[in-house]
Amino acid sequence: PHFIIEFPDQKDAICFNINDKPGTIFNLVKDPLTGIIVNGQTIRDKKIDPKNMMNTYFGRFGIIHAKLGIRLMVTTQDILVSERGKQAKFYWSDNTTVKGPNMDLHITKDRSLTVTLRNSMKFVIVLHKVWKKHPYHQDYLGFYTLDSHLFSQRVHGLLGQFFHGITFEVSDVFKGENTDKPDAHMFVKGHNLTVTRGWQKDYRKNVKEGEDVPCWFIHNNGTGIIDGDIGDYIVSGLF
Amino acid sequence: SVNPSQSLSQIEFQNVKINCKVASRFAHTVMMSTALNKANVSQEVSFEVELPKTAFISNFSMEIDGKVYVGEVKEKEKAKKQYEAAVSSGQTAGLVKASGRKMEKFSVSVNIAANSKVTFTLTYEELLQRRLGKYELMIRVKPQQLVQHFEIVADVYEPQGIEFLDAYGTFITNELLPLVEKTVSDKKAHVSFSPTLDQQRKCSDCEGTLIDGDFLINYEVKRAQDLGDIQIVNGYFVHFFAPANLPRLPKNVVFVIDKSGSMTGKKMQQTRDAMQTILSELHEEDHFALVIFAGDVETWKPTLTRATEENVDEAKTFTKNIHVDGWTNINDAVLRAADLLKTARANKVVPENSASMIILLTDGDPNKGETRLEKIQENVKNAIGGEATLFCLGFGFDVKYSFLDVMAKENNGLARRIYEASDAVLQLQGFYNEVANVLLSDVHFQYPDSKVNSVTGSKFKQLFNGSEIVVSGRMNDIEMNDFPVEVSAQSLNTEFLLKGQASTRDWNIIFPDQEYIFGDFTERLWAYLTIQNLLNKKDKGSAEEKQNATAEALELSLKYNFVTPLTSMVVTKPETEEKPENTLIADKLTEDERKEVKASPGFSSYASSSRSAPVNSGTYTSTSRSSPVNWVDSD
Repeated sequence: PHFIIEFPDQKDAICFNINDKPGTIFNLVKDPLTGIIVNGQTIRDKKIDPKNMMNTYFGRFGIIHAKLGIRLMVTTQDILVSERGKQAKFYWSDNTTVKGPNMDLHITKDRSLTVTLRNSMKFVIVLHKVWKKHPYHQDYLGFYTLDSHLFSQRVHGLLGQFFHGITFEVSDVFKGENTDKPDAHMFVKGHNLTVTRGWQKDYRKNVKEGEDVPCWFIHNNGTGIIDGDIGDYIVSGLF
Repeated sequence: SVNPSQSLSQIEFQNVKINCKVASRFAHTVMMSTALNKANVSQEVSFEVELPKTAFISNFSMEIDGKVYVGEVKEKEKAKKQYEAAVSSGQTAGLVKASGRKMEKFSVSVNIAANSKVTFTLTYEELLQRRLGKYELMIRVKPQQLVQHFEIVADVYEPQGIEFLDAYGTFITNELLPLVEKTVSDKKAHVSFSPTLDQQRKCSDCEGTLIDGDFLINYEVKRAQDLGDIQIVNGYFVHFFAPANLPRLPKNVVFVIDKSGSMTGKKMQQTRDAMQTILSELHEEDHFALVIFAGDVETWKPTLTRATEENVDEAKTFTKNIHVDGWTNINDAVLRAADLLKTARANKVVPENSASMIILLTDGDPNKGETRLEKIQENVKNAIGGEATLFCLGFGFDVKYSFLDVMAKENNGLARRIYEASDAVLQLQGFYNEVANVLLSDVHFQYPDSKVNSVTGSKFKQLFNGSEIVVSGRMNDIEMNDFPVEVSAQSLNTEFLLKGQASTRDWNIIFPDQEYIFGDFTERLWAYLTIQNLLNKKDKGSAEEKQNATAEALELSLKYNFVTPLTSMVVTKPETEEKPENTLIADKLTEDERKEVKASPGFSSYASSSRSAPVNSGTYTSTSRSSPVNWVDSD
């Protein structure tokens, strides 16, 4: 999966990839004070294109808001919601809006799920629908946080650690290995990294084509930009 | 090729690789060439590729010392504005030149440092058209010198099954013939040709190469008496329609022949000769008429006549005696032809189930009677009134081809250029053979609006023997895997109606263990066909329709990275000591441009910028304390 941390004020972004065995569950957000956890499990292509490396994508997300007693499991098939013991199941084929005391949920048919958790978090899960008979690819999901300022300072996770911003310094833009993409030096979290200018996609507005977002790409599974390494973010279950 | 001022031995052509993949008639060809400058001075290396006129370039790159220069497709007008100075100085912006009848030439040259290497890669795509019962993939190869590794590889994947496949080259000698390897299984074919350095030599002790000409692959797919092949792939569908064993419809044809002064000599003689064969090939149930024009219009007989042996013989004698005379009055001649057909229909001289057509042969611009081109087009359209098809043959290069092209398209037909050469008779006969046998008329495809959209066409005036109608569209929902299809038309004796269900097949079963080739083939085929249709539409219809068609064709050309008549490919060349980094433009030529470019070949250089992710230069610190937007996704 591609991770993108965008700083709209600076009109800049940082991006990195996380690749591991398919089926791995990563912690994306963990806030011990608000009791919010977001975990995601990866899937792979149905069949490996001999020309390409094995890509992984997120296929399932598990979201917990402990204080509100809310659990959501979002897969490429359906959306399971439970709130204080009550359960509901929604399908991506629905066009649904549900407003509750603690959670608003809006499904745009076969496209996206927007969830607003009262006084804490708003996020969008994008469904990338792939032709069922596609010999290689299968449906996958994207996770976008829209409003993260209510998280505590202790929030962490592969995405959560960036919720309160980071300080980085970019210098010495120079020609890198790829002539289309210049390299630069980045000083971040006490590390000096060589980063590459590239593009990633934001699929919120256009789920098929996406919109290009220029970003500084951090190589080797985000080494240097994420605290620790990817092994530190692997968890045993979605909840 | 190399700059002729340099010694040939100083440039070593290490690789010429041509890789072609055809899936369901849609051909994707990649031509790659690597040259090494072994000299101790820098020298110019040029790369020239001839590609079919019907193809769209979709990619070009040059790799020099590990640095890759990639061509970028831009809106033609914007590219031109960007390089206004050069364009206003009268330079033609083109890496593409017309080359013969079927091809156009893409050429680029770069300066290569001593002991450096350059790799050129050009990709183009085209939908192969079925003509006279077969598809033809043509690869022109002219390496001009011996190549260390020369290779042509083509893979054909046809889900309908391959009926036959032939591979040969115009340059193939008896010695080279065994090197053309061909493997054909039910739905797949693999063709390769890879002569060694010695096998390429013209003679054992010379440097000349035998490899110089066209490499051709002709094939046909299996057909049944059904709806044809409908493929649904990844949210797009394509329908290939050409049922087997349909009887031909009788035709009512009016030949409109220009005998104006400019036809003097060879052209008139070739027309007379061609008419002898064309008339002989009329079937007895056909009806025909001859309209001969210069300043005035003359008809062989006042009505359409049945093509009996006696009448044909008489017509042949008449055409043998056509002599040139004066002006060119196209308007009155075509209106007379339309009137002959209309009267024949009204008087029931011709059978009800028959196809009417006008074949106009002319070599010049109208200069007698109505001479305003748009007015002639309007008059012709009104006179024909959708009751017949107009085919225009433009003889030679003086003809106003675009005028004929629009006029033909407005009347459901097409125009073809006839080149002045010794084989003009064959060209005329060849064109006639393509359109002479109508199998169905008023072919109407019905797909449910609730299931599909953006269909490339649903009504076709005729289906000719040996041709094929191709329709493509988008599925309303990517998960829809079937939809009902109905095709209705007029056939010889009965109302032709076929109904059926299109459904997705499992590509893993049809082509198991194959490298994945179906990713966006159908989508690109749809885009290619849609752009071609829109380019046709932009020449006819109301001003608003023309504008919309142009805008839509441009959008698709940019989206799918096609160099079409509305876009240009901007190629940045590396900086040299003499010249700063500069940029070239590859355009797609229109028929009129081909004529102009023929007169003034060459290309020009411009200063340019290229697309890359915007970079904030210098040192800066970015601290974000506001809530950033974070996401994780994939593409």
